[in-house]
Amino acid sequence: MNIFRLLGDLSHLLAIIILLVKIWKTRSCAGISGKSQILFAVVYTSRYLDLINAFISPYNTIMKIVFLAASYGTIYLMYMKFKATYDVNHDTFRIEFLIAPAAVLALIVNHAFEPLEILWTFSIYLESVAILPQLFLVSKTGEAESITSHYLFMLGSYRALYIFNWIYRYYAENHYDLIAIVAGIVQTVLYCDFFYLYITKVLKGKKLQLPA
Amino acid sequence: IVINEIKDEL
Repeated sequence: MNIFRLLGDLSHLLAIIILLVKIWKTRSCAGISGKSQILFAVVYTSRYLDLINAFISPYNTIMKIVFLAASYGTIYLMYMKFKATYDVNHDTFRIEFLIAPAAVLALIVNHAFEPLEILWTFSIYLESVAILPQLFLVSKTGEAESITSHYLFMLGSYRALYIFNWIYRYYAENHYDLIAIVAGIVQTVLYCDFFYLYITKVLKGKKLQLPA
Repeated sequence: IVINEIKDEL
């Protein structure tokens, strides 16, 4: 565990908490893509199956359980409890166009052709693009609430911090995983445009509004 | 170089 990894995990955790609290406090999930949330649930489910057969540390186990629970909790809030506030007309991204290529790629490019390994690889590929429905929703409505922007910023920072963690681990521990690194870079790049808007607008107290 | 010996990341 290094500082980048810890900050990355905390940023990820904070993103998930921000989202849950936002939905709970405002009693609304307007502006949030349920499609992205479904993709994240698929990501965590397929990646954390190793909860069953591998124990790494109490930290690792607890975080995995929290991510899974928060992810399914968010889906429950969006699709059941506050369904009436869900922006279904704008959340039109076709997630099969992300799931299918991620699955095919995981079958072709992986570390070992074993069920758990392929599912882990699939989760890494899918996570890298899972935010696209959310970014698509923001671009369709042309704006995002500040709290949604903070959520997106924390979620984007998480994988960016992981990249620093991987650089550190390469030098300090001779450890690297090309699949995770390449997918992590793709994931972070997808947020770049948003990062720019966040820093130039939201941090200066303005609403995140896209040019018409 | 150890490639992905243990998946200890989240």
